[in-house]
Amino acid sequence: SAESRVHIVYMGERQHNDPKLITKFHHDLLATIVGSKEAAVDSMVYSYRHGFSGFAAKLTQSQAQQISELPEVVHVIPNRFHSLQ
Amino acid sequence: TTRTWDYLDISSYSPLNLLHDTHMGDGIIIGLLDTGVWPESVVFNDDGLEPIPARWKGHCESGQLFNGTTDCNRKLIGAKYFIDGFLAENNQPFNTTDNPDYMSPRDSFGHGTHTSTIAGGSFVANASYKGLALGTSRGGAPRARIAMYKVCWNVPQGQCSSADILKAFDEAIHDGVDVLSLSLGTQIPLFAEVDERDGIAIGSFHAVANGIPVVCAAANDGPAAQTVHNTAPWIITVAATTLDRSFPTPIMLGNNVTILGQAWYAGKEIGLTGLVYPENPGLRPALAGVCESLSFNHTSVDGKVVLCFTTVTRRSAVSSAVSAVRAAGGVGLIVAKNPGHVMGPCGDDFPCVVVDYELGTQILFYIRSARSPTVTISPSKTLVGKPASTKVATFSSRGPSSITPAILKPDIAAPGVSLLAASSPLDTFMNGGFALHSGTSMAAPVISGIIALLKAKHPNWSPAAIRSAIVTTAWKTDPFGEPIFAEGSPRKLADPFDFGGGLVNPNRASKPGLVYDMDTDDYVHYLCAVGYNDSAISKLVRQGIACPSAKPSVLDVNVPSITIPNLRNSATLTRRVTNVGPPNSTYKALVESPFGITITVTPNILVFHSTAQEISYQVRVSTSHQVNTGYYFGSLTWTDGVHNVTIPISARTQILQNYADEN
Repeated sequence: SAESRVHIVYMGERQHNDPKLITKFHHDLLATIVGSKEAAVDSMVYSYRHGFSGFAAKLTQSQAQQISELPEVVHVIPNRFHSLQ
Repeated sequence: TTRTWDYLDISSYSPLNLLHDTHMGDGIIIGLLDTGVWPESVVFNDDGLEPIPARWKGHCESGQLFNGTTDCNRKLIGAKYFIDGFLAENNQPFNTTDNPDYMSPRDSFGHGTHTSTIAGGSFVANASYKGLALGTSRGGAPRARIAMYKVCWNVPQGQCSSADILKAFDEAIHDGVDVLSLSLGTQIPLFAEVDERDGIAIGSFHAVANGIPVVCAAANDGPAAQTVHNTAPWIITVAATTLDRSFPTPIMLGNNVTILGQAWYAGKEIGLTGLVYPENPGLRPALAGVCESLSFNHTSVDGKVVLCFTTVTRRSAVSSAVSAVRAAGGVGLIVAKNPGHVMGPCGDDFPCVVVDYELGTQILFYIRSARSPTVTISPSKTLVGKPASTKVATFSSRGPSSITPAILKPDIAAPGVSLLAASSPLDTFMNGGFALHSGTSMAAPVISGIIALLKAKHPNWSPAAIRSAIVTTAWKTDPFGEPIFAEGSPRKLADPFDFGGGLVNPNRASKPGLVYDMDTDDYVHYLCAVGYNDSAISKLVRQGIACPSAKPSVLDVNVPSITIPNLRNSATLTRRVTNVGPPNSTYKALVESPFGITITVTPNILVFHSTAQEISYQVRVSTSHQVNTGYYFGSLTWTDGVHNVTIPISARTQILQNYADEN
């Protein structure tokens, strides 16, 4: 359970129009879970900030559980793979 | 693409059609989430194109063997790649030695080059695969611009991480694409839309909220029912049909009977050669002749053509039989199988010809009756038009939706079998820059190209209005009036679970008369109806949403179809139509009731005038069946004498509900 895997933290429509502010918000939120701003930057894979709000990050199962309980978060979902058709 | 557009009646030679009405999609930007592009392909030539639209915010990203400045032009205006999610999940560098690929938007697989050609490739004369399917290749919107978002990587089957897919959606929305095309699927069982683990439902929700139609492949898990993917009601889900084109390959038996098989054989004629069917002595002689496990212990095949039988409709049985026959010195293969619509070449001009069981049995009886059976195999030819017929492809995933059976999926069908389009030089099926490929992957960009044309003609139509236009005007027959069959065992007439509204009819879709429009409120209605909580829906749309205490009915979601999976006695549902034709119009309802079902429409006449352009109506559906039934099909058409706005109706009586019917 301590293994980090990519999770998508989905937060719905954007809270701001400024993409930089949105990414900063994502880092701040992730930092509250992983312990520091540096660790948040390290574990974040993507910040989704144009069409909607959310981020992809490498999280342990317990971190994913904690972050899913934050009021800003709609869902935390494990990364998954698609194939060509 | 050398036949598709003529077949769908948007030929470039005809001056009066949607293609010419819209300047071939000029100014529209088609985004694709796929395996990248081969930018040197001639299909990306930008001859005669105007400058890149000023509103475009995207760009081309440089990387391995891809120069963002010089590899893009006025046709290919965007190219980005997303691999961080894929790498982070695998916890190791991507091994491009084992899986040749490029750390850039460059396509090694060929899939993205193929799909982008279909949607928006430029005109290329004399395109063919070794002379087969010869003609002028072009996309549905040949003057549209292409933006490629590479999210799939060259590991077996092509793998695309949902984290990367979501980032591509995020960027594409920002960049300003007009339509998004995704030829991707996941695995069954599916995840619910808002909880979905694949990113497509979530990303597409926001794209659609920004006015961008999202077109997705229905997937290739057919012909079994309930296998359709990408089922969210805001997605346009595409099934695959054949074209009126085939590749007959003459097999002349030693008794002078000629059978026309199907192949892509462009080699020399295999003249008068021995013909064998491997059979074992003993109780189960036919086992040795099963294509996927051929055994030559009792049969010499050296220098001969081999006949085998298989129940596997996929390509794998043919591939393994080819390997076995070639290794044993055989010079050709005839495969008897049910149609799978996944043709392919068999190595370097090795003839492998597919026939059905009936013809295969005829060949077998000849072998068994002749002392020295012989055969001659001639090169394949391209047959266009009659008598080649249109069928829903075997592989095309079927409805009803396993998540929400009350929302009809797939929405629409388009050609997706043996489409010729550009590919990558690393594609083993490619010859002279072009390859023939099959899949709902190929059908989806046909629709994307058509939607690019519709967007050019009707820039203010919502994604739902565009979906409604193509569904309500689709052909229920082929373009020549012949019925469309759905391939499977047995072959049957196609119904809405095979092809949604039917085969796309681009010209009629441009003038639908009425549309079943939807906006965010309608999608919220859907999310409330299927049980998502207020909090999740509120965050999704960033508005305070309180679902009504009396849960809304999913049957009332304003989709251009009526599907009732659990009818017991009767149900009443509501639809709302918006007039997009002449402001003063009167439409009358015509109902074709499903067997044993009574349909009453109220009102049955809709009168539109300058202050009433949107009207709701109710449909009461009641059943006379007294047992749990399968689905019966019908339709409801609103007609003003010029426009016929038809939605499919599917109803299943369930006296005993939530009941697994396997007695």
